[in-house]
Amino acid sequence: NIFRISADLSHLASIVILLETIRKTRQVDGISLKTQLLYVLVFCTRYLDLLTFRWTSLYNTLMKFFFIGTSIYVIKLMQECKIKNPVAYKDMMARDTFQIKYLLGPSAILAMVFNYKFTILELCWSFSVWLESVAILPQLFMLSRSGKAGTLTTHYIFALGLYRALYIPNWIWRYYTENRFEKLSIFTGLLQTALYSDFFYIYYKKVIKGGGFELP
Amino acid sequence: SQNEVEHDEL
Repeated sequence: NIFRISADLSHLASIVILLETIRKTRQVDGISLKTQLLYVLVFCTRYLDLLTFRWTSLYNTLMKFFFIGTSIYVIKLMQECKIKNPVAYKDMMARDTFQIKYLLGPSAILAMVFNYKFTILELCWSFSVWLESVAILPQLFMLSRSGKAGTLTTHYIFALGLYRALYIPNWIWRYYTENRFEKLSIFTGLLQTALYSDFFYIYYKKVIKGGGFELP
Repeated sequence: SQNEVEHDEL
């Protein structure tokens, strides 16, 4: 459906914007390495079903490889910046101080409690949706502490937030057309979108209505 | 059923 396609396209756009940000500035200014590492973990645990070869569609399979590949590529680009621009890299690391154990631990526990089946594949899948819902926190934390962000960084976060927000009308659509109600995705998706809500509001006020981007 | 949810979303 239209919402699902738009969501996936905005997810793709967010990654293109992120890669463009790193390429253009040749440094990692404003990007949280911790959030990016969490996304590698999210995609690697979610798409373990690639190994079972029970593929749903060519589209799904290609997108899964794309998300795993680009998330690892981002880490590689950021590590290159460590050599090319060590001062900026150190500056980023000094500001990227969110303790991710507070995201990893609860996500693992929630995955053990809420899952569709107590199998490795399903537990990893559930862990990935819980972790994804909070993976942006180190990035938002970094932004709120520095107070300012580059335009591309804000577009990246916006596109990434929009992706999960668009999944919500997709789930409503699927509930009415397929009677499908996938409670874990829906709950974590709502949580994820809620975490972006402040950001969306500031983005709307500052970026769309003009003016610089500044977080309180 | 809920026990056999197909993860066809990304």
